Amino acid sequence: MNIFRLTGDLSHLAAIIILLLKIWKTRSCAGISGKSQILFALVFTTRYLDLFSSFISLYNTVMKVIYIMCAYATVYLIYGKFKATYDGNHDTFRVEFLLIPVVLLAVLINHAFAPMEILWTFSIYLESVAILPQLFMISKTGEAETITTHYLFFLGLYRTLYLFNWIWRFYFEGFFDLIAVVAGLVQTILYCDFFYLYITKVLKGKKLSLPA
Amino acid sequence: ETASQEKDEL
Repeated sequence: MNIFRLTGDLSHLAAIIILLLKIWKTRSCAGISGKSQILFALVFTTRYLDLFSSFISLYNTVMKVIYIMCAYATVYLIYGKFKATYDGNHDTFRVEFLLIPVVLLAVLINHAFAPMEILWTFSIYLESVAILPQLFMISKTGEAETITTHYLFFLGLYRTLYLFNWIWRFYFEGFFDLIAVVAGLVQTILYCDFFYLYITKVLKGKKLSLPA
Repeated sequence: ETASQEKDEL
């Protein structure tokens, strides 16, 4: 464990909690892409199946359980409890255009052609593009609630910190996983545009609005 | 293909 990975995990946890609280407190999921949240629930489900087969550390197990529970709770709030506030007209990204290439890529490019390994690879590739429906929805509505931008900031920050974690681990532990690094780079690059808007607008107290 | 290393990251 290193400082980049720990702050990365805490940033990820913060994002997940911020979103859950935003929906729960405002009793509304306006501006939130349910499709992205379903994809994240799928990412955690396919990546954390090893919860039942291998124990790595208490931290690892606890965080995985929290992530999975929050992900499904968020999906439930969006499509269940507060579905009246779900903005389906703007959440129209075609997720099959993500899922099909990700499945093909996971089957073709992986570390080992074994079920758990392919599921893990699928999860890594899917996570790198899972935020696209959410970013697409914001570009369609032309704006985002400030709390939603904080959610996206911490979510983007987490994988950015993981990139430094991988540099650290390569240098100090000789650990290197090309699949995770490439997917993590793609994931972080997708946030660059948002990071720019977040830093130049939201941090200056303005509302995040895109030129519609 | 590098062997699938111990997956200790979240």
